[in-house]
Amino acid sequence: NYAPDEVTELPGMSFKPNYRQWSGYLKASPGKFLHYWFVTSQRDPLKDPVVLWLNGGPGCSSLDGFLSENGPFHVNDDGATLYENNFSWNRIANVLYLESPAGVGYSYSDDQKYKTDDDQVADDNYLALQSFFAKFPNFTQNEFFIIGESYGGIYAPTLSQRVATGTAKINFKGFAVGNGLSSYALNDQSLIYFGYYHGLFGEQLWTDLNTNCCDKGTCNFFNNSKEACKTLLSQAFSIVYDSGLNEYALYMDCEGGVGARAYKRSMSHLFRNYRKHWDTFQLLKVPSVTGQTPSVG
Amino acid sequence: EVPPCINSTAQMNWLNRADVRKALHIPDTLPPWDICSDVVGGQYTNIYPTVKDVYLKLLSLGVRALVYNGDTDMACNFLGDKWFVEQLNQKTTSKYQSWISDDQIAGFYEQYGNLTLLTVKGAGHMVPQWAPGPALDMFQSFLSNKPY
Repeated sequence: NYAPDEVTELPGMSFKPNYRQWSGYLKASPGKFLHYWFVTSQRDPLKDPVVLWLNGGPGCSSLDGFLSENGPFHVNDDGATLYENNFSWNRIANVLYLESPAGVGYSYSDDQKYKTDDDQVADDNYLALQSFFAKFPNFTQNEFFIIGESYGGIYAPTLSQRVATGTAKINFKGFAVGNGLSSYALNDQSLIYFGYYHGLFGEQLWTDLNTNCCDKGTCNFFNNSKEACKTLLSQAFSIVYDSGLNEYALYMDCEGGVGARAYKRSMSHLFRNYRKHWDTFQLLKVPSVTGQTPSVG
Repeated sequence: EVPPCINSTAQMNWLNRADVRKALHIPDTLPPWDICSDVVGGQYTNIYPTVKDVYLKLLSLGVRALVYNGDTDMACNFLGDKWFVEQLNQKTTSKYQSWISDDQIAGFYEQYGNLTLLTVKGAGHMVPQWAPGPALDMFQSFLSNKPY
């Protein structure tokens, strides 16, 4: 295994890990270097699968997955000490966290040009994978899986296609997508039903949506061209994304509180790219939902 | 900007410590770590409005697939992914049913050959963070290709 990248000790770690870990760089296309963090399985590293984990964005770091979601340790609120995660996915698998594309987290490009797209990301991730297995040839025979979250719904299958059809010798078995973006149209279309049936929209708004966005029993809540429908959709999406709810977990508090939310426009950071078409909905010109309702605790 | 309603201050502070950067072999010349990059996100070009054709290709190659959703997420809600999977027109091989983790119903799933559609009950967007036990059980079943 690649000795220069091995992580031998970490500040704030008061426990002794029963796994090994490496952090360093994988080569993507010329001049692009993607930061990786690889932790071996706590069970049987040579036999357990290798899993690539990708967070979304586009433009967000997979180290959030490591340090907040399924990594072997997380950071305490003091920002200085670490605690063990008993449900870490490296209990049963070797897990590779990759910061992608270049420009995200500690990944970089020599020319500092960070304009990219879905296909370029998949190509670079595929090159980075080959770079990984060149550094860690002991793992080339292990079963290999790709898992993506959020915009990883695009990253994971597009990379999987390259792995499954490419010439690199990778024992690829499957891919998974968690709360992934799979279809812009279906994601928006379904959200209106999700919102109504979770009690987020009043009966009047629901009736108006059905009256103005539907025709002969078929509704278009994604790219409807009717002005009245677009206005109503703006109201509905504003309730979901801009009224103070935690859009990532409906029944959980919004960290920082309603008034302290970091976003003031009706676009979520993680999805602002794909919601570029929302410009046509003129979200910002719609009176805010919170302004129409009494303040609540 | 940071993602709304998510507090990543602790991990950001830790990752930006000089001794942590050194331990992780990060060059001194690189800028501070942040959870998301505005530079990357702002210049990004989305190509795929849907990955339907990519899934169909992968399934035709016999690749195993799992689509899972924490069912309280509104950024990528479970219903949209359910409709996406149904749109693939794969033959159902197991009915919609509950799955168990730690002696509790942890969600629901159905299978279409190599493709599994699964919900994690009560979890949000970041399933391993908010339902860590069920998430690990789900992960183990997926890797080992055993029943959920």
